[in-house]
Amino acid sequence: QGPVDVGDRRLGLIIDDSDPKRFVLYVDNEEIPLIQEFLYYKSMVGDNSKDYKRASGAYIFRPDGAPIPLCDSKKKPRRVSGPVVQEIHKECNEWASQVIRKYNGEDNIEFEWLIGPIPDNDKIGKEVISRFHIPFYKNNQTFYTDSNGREMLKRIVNYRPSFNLKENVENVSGNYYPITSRISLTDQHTRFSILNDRSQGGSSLQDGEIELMVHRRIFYDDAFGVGEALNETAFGVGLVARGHHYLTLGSVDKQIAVERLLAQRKLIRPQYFFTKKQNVVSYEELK
Amino acid sequence: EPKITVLRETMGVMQHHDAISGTEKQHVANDYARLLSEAIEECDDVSYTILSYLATGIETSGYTTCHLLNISQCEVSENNEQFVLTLYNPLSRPITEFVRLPIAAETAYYVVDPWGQNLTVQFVPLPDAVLRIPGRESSATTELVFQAEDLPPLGYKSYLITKQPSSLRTKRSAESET
Repeated sequence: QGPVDVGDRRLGLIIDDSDPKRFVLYVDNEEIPLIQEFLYYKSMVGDNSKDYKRASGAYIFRPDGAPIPLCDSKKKPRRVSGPVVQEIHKECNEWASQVIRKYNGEDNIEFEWLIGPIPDNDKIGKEVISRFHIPFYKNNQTFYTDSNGREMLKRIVNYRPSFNLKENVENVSGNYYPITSRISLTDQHTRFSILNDRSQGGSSLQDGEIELMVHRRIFYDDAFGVGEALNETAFGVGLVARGHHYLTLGSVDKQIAVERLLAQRKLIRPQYFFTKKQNVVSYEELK
Repeated sequence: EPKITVLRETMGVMQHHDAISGTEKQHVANDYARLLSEAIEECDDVSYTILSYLATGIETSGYTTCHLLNISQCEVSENNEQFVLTLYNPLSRPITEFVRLPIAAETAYYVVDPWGQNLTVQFVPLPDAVLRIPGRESSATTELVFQAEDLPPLGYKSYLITKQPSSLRTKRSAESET
C-alpha cells in the first residue's frame, strides 16, 4: 500500500503507479522525471558474405532494428523498507528483473540487475540493455566515457575527432564505446552519471539518455576468427548475469568528486573473511 | 611470494582482450575461469596468513571466504549459529560498507562491532529471480544487512554475528503469540 519509493527528497525516487518504468527522481528537493527500462536489440543474422550481411557476434555488435522493451508493465513492483536500506523489487519477465535500492546516507541510487538465462527457443540473438532517460535533458549529443579509470573522454554522436565521419551506417553500434567504470552527461549545470561494476558497452544515442549493455546471447558466428557463436551455457541453459549500476545526479562542481570516490569504493571493495565459531561465545569472551 | 605469483601471472594472461570481451572459444573461456579460480584460492591462503599477523586479539586460524556471494550464497552465514566477519579495506582512506549476508530465514541475529556495540540490522527477502538462478545451491531466502562504518584505511574491522538460539526463539515466539 502507498507509494513505491526509495530514499527521500534529498535523493530518492518514486515509481509511477500506472507504468513501472517511469519514476520521479528527487535530487535536493527538485523533481526530475526518469525512465529506466530493459530492452533488447535483435542480433543481425547473416552469412558474412558481404559487409551488409554480417552477423552480430562476439567481435561485433550489429543490431537488427530498434530495441524492443522486454518488461511486462502489469507486474507490480514490491517495496522493502527498513532502517538500513530501502528497496524496490521489480520483475520484468521470467529472465529479467531488478532491485533498486538506496542505502541510508548514501549519495547514489543502486540498480542491481539480474538477466538470464536469455531464452533460445526463437533462435533470435538478444543483446539486452538497461536504458536510463531523463526527458528534456540537454547534453547536445555529447557524453563522456572513462578510459580505464583515468581521464574522461569526450564523445559526440556520429563524430570522430581525428577524421571526418561522412556516413555512419551503423547508427547504434557506431556510437557505442567501452564503459569501464562510468558514463556521464552534463547540461553545464548538472551532471548525470551511471557507474558500472564491470566493463560494458554503452552510449548516449539521444539527449538525456544513457544505455549500457548488460548481457547478450547470440546464435551465429560473426566470422572474425572465434569460429563459435556467443552462446555460453551453464547447467543446460544460458548464462545468468547479475551486476550493479549506480546512478548519481547533482551539480557539476560536486559530482566529479562524488563519482570518483564512489568508483573507488565500488570497484575496490573490502575483502570479506569469515571465521566459523564452533561454540557460541559472548563478545566479552571473544575479546 | 610463490603463492602471490600465480595470480600475478594469471592477471598477465587476462590482459588479452579475449579474456574481457568474450571473443575466445568456449574451452578457452573455461580455462580462464579455472586459472583465475585457482590463483584466487592461492592468494586467499596468503591473505589469511597476513590477516592472522595483523589481527592480534581475534582468532588467527580458520578463516574462509565466500566466493559465491554474488549469487547470494555463503555456506558460513547460512549454516552457522555464530561466526566472525572480518572486513579488510584495501583503500587508503576510511570507508563505510553495507554488508549483505545470505541467511536461511528471517530470524533474530545480533551483530556486534569491535567495541561491543549492537548494530542495527535489517532482513531483506531475496527476490524470486535470485532463488531461481540455475546452479545456485543455497538455503538462503533472506539477506542480513548492516552498516560497517569507518573501516580503517588499509586495515580491518571484525564483527561478531550470532543467531539467536532456537530455544530462545521458540520461547519468544510463544510469548508473542500469547
